[in-house]
Amino acid sequence: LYRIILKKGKSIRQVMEEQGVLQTFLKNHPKVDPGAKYLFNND
Amino acid sequence: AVAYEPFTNYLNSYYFGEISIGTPPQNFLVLFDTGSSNLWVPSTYCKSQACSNHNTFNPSMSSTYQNNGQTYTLYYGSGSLTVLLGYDTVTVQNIVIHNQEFGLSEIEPSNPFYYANFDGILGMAYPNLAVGNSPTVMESMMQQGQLTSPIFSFYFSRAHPGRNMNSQFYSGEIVWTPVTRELYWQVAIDDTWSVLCLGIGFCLPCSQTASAGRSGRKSHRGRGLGPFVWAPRLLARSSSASPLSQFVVNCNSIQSMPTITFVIRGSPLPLPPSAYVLNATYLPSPSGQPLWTLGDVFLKEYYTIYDMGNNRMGFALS
Repeated sequence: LYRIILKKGKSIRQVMEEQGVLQTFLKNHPKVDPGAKYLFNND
Repeated sequence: AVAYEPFTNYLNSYYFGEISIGTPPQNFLVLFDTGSSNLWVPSTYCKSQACSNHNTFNPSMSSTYQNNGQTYTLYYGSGSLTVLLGYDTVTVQNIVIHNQEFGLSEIEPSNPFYYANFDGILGMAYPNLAVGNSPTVMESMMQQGQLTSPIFSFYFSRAHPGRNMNSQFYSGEIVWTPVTRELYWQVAIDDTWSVLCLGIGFCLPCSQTASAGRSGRKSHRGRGLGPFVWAPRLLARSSSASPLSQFVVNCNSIQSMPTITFVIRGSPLPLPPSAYVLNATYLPSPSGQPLWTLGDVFLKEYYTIYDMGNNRMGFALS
């Protein structure tokens, strides 16, 4: 059994929020349906 | 070739692991992502601002690097990532993989990659999802005799790493269920139900689930996606959404919120509100088919086994 230890870091959301750029980013980027990758028309 | 991986739109990945590439080894922090199948890291070819903020792989400093010459684009929700494919020695913990194909980023969108605490991504989904024609990391481990079977699991320790580490990762029986599509780690959820529904401003698992529960909804279990449970729109219609699509709940109401129980292969896997409510809950509603993404909050409660050899997943109380 190989054990790979993961480190907990800050999420991109956290970092962007801390630096005050999250709101602008979310407003300027079109929302993507999180389920889109599971609609397999593009397979 | 393209691969659609809109995970970055969620921006909510917290757990990263160290790998090294090349001879001598160059170290990287990568996201172990069950929602994709390629390995890529930033490279010295990349002049984007995002790469300046991360460790970059320098192929000229590695004696074992070989160029593939092919360029691929990975499309993310927040922009596209261009990678050049190459081969080199990849080390994950004590596992040494020779001639592993991986992507060297050439162009990365500054937003949001500049702000990522990880350098690259190590995909752990099925090979059919990968661009390029070479084996994935797990396939290479198998082919080179590093693993006896293509199986991995995630366990979230309650203890500090290295201290009081419990060698027993789970208790009780393992619930096994087949993977319903060999691309992502997708399994079927028979039903979802709640034992209590007194939540204020948060009616996600209320009575709608009874009628929607037998429509054969699928779920995807992923680590790279972040620590949340994603619910279909029809189940989240009564939730209170903030302007940023975050669903807000009064933390004082957690005790009166429902336990959501996912029934997989006839076995109930309850998820209490203490597990699925965080300080900043982010829960947008997908508009497509009723899919759930069971993220880290689920994995923290349930030790989860990904068995590619038998195309099945296993769950047991963590």
